Amino acid sequence: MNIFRLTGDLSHLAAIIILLLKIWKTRSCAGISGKSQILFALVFTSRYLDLLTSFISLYNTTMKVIYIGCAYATVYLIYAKFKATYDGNHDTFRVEFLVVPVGGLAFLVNHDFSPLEILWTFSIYLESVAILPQLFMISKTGEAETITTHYLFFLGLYRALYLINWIWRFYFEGFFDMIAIVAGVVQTILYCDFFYLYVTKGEGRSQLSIPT
Amino acid sequence: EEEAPGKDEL
Repeated sequence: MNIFRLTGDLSHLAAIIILLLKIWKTRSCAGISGKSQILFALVFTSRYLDLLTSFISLYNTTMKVIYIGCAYATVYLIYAKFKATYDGNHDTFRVEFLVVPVGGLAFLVNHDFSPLEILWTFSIYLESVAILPQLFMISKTGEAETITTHYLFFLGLYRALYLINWIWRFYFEGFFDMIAIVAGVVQTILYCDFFYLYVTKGEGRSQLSIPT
Repeated sequence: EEEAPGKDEL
């Protein structure tokens, strides 16, 4: 464990908690893409099945349980508890255009053709594009609540920190996982546009307005 | 079995 990976995990945890608290406190999921949250729940489910087969550390297990729990709690709040505030008209990204190609790619490009490894690969590829419905929804509405932009900032930052973690591990441990790195680069690139807006327009504005 | 190296990450 190095500092980049630890801060990356904490940034990821912060994003997940920020979103959950935002929906719970405001009792509204306006501006939040339920589709992205379903994809994230799918990412964690397919990636953390090894919870049942192997124990790595208390930290590892605890974080995985928290991630999965929060992901499903968020989906529940959006589609059940605060369903009335869900903005379905703007959350229209065709997620099948993400899941099917990613599913196919996971079968073609992976480290090992075993069920757990293919599911892990699928979760890595899916995570890299899972935020697209959310970014698409914001571009359609042309705005995002400040708290949502903080959520996106920490979510984008987490994988950027993981990229540094992989550079660190390659240099000091000679370890690298090409699949995770390539997907992580794609994932972080998708946030670049948002990062630019977040930094340049974040100050002082109540709403982040994205030119549609 | 030995843990694949990358799988210690979240």
